[in-house]
Amino acid sequence: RNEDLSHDEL
Amino acid sequence: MNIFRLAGDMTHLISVLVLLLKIYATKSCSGISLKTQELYAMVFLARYLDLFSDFISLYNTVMKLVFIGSSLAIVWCMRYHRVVRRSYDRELDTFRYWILVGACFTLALVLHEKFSFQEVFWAFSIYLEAVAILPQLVLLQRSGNVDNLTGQYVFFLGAYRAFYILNWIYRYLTEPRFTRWISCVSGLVQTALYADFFYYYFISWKNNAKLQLPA
Repeated sequence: RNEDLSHDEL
Repeated sequence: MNIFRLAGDMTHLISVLVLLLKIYATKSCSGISLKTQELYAMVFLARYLDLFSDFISLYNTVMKLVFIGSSLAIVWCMRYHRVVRRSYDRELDTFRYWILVGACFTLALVLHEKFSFQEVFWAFSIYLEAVAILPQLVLLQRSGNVDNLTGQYVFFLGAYRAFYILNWIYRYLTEPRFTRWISCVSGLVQTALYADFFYYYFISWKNNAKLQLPA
């Protein structure tokens, strides 16, 4: 999974 | 996860709980803008499209479900609950928000992190959230008096994004490749829109007086 594009913030 | 983001999420959760408390306890939604609630429902539905595809953490998934569920429940309540809907300030809550929705979606088509369905909707949700409070602020100015719970609701809703700005500064300083310009700029605009509300809220709190927004 493309780490920096997955939005880990709400 | 850092303390600023956790504080932001908890403040956001408190704002939702205060609103639910106001509606449930007083069976009234006077002073609350249905338009803002509908915009927030759109924000969460557009932002959490990855709810089932990307599992970040249990916390992340639970909070997404809480925000989607509560925003839809509030919109349902204000539209269809036979007691609550009677106290809705229909004639004051007239902000034509489709202009905002159209402008934000157009901007998202132009400015996004990646041109994909999910990313365009994510950027759309970030821009839309920045302006979603406008109908509510307009309604407060028109209705003049602001009851305590409504004032607290708007205060916490504004404060949460201010915590997120601290979170982005912290992540920018501690994470090598952290850049979230879309979120940061939108977050700054969003918090700036609350500036005058925060000012009058602080004044009323200092003078221990009722919150009065200038018409």
